[in-house]
Amino acid sequence: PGRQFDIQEYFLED
Amino acid sequence: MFEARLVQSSILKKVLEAIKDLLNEATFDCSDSGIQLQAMDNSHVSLVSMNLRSDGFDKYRCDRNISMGMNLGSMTKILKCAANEDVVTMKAQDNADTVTFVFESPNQEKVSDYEMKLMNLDQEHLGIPETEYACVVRLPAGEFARICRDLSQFGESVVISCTKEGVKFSSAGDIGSANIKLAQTSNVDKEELAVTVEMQEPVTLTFASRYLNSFTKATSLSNVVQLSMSPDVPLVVEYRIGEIGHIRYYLAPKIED
Repeated sequence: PGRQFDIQEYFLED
Repeated sequence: MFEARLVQSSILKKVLEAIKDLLNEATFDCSDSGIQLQAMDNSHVSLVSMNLRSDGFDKYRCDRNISMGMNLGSMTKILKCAANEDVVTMKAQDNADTVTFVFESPNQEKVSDYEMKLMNLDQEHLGIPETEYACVVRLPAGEFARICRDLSQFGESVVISCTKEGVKFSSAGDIGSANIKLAQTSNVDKEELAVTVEMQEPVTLTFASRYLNSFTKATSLSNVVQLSMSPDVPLVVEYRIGEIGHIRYYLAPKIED
């Protein structure tokens, strides 16, 4: 159930 | 010149055990302040962040910042050559393409050194913003490992619900469903046995059980695990590494299609 987010969508590139 | 000496080589073995399921290789960034590692797993679902402070080492020297890309499979092979009671020293020259691990038995009668080739890895450093979490749960690390293992038999996902009364872990699948509720411990004699919840607002989030299970490979590092959750942001699963640092796993929640 549900779709998995890509962690990069949350965190900012340095 | 980089040199880091750790009397307990078992700490390094446990750190490696805690990351090698998720990462095939990783860059160890060494600076005056210590050793840091940050890497996403291959599927970009979770992020591993580890920090070993320089003051936690028995000897630490880092003249210049150095990034050492290591194959974790090779590193595992080398660390298997160390006895748990051995003293380990990691050494590298500035701009070196190898790192040396030196293992010394406690009585100094046996000294071994292993040189490992370093790798050039693409660095994808992500900025992790300071976040106020709606719920922070602390529970015995062994209990969390047990719950993740037990629930992964039921389904691919685990729902974690946190209220001020406690925390509930649930999973459902073909064979049925399971719910495990942990109440906040009322009387805490030993902190490492307690379940505590700091809650601003209740949170319910869904996560892939496969990743939660991988994170519990860090269980031997710490008696306590801390789960930090807020709506729509990654879960943080944190284990302290003795007095020397921590390992944090960030896992993006699942969302409804």
